[in-house]
Amino acid sequence: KEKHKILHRLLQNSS
Amino acid sequence: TLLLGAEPEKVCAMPDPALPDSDIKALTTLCDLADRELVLNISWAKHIPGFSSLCLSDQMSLLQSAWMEILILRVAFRSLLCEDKLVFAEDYIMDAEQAKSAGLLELHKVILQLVRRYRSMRLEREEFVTLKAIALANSDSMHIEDVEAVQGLQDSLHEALLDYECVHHREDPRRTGKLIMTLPLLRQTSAKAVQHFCSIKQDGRVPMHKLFLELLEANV
Repeated sequence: KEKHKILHRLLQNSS
Repeated sequence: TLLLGAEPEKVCAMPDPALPDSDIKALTTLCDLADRELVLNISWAKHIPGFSSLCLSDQMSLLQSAWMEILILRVAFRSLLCEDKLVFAEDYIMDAEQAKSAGLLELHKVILQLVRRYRSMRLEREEFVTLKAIALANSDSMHIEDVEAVQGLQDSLHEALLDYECVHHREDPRRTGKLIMTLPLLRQTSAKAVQHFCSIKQDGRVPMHKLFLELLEANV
């Protein structure tokens, strides 16, 4: 998950 | 109706006027455009009914497998009215000559093959947005945790397409199947595109933004 930081963050905050 | 409303707005390529035309400039412009579209596409995904109820790791797995298919399908739909050219953005339309000078002729040809297929079917916007959601749900990631939930999402989007065709295309009961049958070519085209941009990343001459790099590496 660390490697995919940006995707993880974008999925979390655009909800 | 929800998917039509969720469709991201147009993005402009805005090639850097200060840079002289070159293959590096063309590739830099395309990678920059793709990176900005990816941000919109991730937000779009969250508006697909059912997608946000998947667990976060499955949301990530689907996007990591389907992101290039989604980008290419948007290019294909934008290019429907433009014979033999690819409309990457309203301000960035590429013909075969430009594609060749950017080292993208092969990719240009296969994406145009997809465009011709959709043009001959007269693909409609409602079908385009539903097919794009299906491509995401059907992206065959190997890391899905809740297979049943993803299957449920595939089923509901498949149902939506069947419903639409049953009402708007009574004359062709096989139209849903014909649309689904374009997905293998989309998958193949996407795989070629990812491979090509991975090799461009290797030679390191084209600057790439972090999200684009992250998703490029996710497929390796």
